[in-house]
This record gives sequence, C-alpha cells and structure tokens, in this order.
Amino acid sequence: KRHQMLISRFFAPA
Amino acid sequence: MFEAKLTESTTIKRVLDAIKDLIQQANFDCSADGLSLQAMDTPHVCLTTMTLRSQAFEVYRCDRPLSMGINLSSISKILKCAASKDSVKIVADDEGADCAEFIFENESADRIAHFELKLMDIDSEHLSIPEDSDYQAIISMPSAEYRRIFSDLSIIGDTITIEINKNTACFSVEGDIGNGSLNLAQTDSADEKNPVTINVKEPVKMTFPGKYLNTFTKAVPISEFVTLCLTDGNPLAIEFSLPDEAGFVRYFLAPKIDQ
Repeated sequence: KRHQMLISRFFAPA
Repeated sequence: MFEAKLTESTTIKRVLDAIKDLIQQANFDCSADGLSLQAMDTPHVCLTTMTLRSQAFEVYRCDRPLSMGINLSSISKILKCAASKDSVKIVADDEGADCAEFIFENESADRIAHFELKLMDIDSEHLSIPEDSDYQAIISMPSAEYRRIFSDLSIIGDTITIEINKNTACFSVEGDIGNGSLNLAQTDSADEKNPVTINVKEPVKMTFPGKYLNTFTKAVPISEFVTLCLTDGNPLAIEFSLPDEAGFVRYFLAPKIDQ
C-alpha cells in the first residue's frame, strides 16, 4: 500500500 | 503606493488559471522585484509558487513591500471582465489597503473598466524553498507532451510512477481497470522542433498522485516547455516559465511512498 506524503514535511518555515 | 501595469491581460489570466484549482486564497507579496505568491493546497500535498518579475510589467512601482490577501476565485471573476488584449493595471495603497483596484483598458484606449477587489487578512505560513537543489534527474519536454501524458494516464488511475534512466523516461499508471505505461526517449537531434531532454545523475523511480499531475496541465498555456526535477524521496518540482524570464509557476508535489 502506498502512502501519500505531506508537502509540509519537506520545507522548513521561512 | 503599489502600481503595476501589464500590456496584455493574458499573462495574469494564464497564471491565475494555473493556480486557482489548487489554492483558494493566498497572499500576493509585492516587492521591488515583482509579484510573488506561495501556498499549499488544502490537503497539504502540493506547494504552488508563482512569480511575476517586475520586468514582466510595462509599468511597475512598489515603494515598499506589501502583501495583498486575495481570494483566487474572486480575482479570476474580475479578470474575466478583461479582454485578452486589454491592458491590466493593479493599484493598491501600501498602508493597509482593504481593496485593490483593477483597471482594464482596450488597445484603442477608448474603453476603460474599473473594478475594486476586497482584500483579506490571510494568516499563511511561509515556507523556505531551497534555490539550488541538486536533483538526481531533470527532464524537459514540450508542455503539450506533458499534457498528453498526464491527461491520458490519470484517466486510468491515480498512482503514477515516473522512472528516469539514461536517455529514457517511463511514465506508468496502476488503476482499477488495469494499467499502462509510456516511454519517452531523449530526442536525438538538437534542432528537433519539440525536443525532450533528459539529464540523469542517478536513475530515479518515484510515485505521485495522478490527479495533481493532471491538474498541473492548467499551466500548459504559460509555457512551450516544462521541466520536471526529481530526487528520490523528495518532492517532484515542475516548472512552467513565462517567456523572456518574466516569471514562472512552480509546483512541488509530495511523493507517495511504499509502507
């Protein structure tokens, strides 16, 4: 089963 | 004072068409460099960024940075009132304005329309996107090819795998009715009219939601070509650049991973 990752995981708050 | 005039409304209409299905509302950040925006979609799967550089405008004046909170559906409604050849002027007060003015003028300057768009207070988190990511694989293709690949494959299913090896990209889909795949090779000749270029540092294979890849086809009118940048385990970066370095629309799409 594939799990959709969240984009917020990849970018730090500016 | 913020004042920006585009010679033709087409530019901003196309940019808005490319983002309005993903974002409901966003802050348009105005600075001396131009107009930019970044926002995540509601399920936080995709980050969309847009920049219109000051050189994209016939007139551009931004005395001090300001942020205009705009509902994308509302601004699109207003821009529908501009003919594609009409010029568009956006005017806002940089001291806490509660609306922005839009002025559309036809080519012969004998028809001028004024609209006021209510601005909103949007509390959005700004994310920092690395400028010079070192991607494992970069593929550039005609944007019409992009549209064909992902509109076709996303009909079959929502799990689309992109695999890039030396000189070849393979796009495959798994769906309830069956599956499919498409191989695209790098074009041989440099003077080919519709070149596909593939740069691979390391082969990469990743899976993404097809619904989003298909939604990004809304940006196809912006640019003749599109670039896809992949690194294993990281978001896919897709860029549609406006002509003459006037700006771009970029999407960052989170991958699907095996559990």
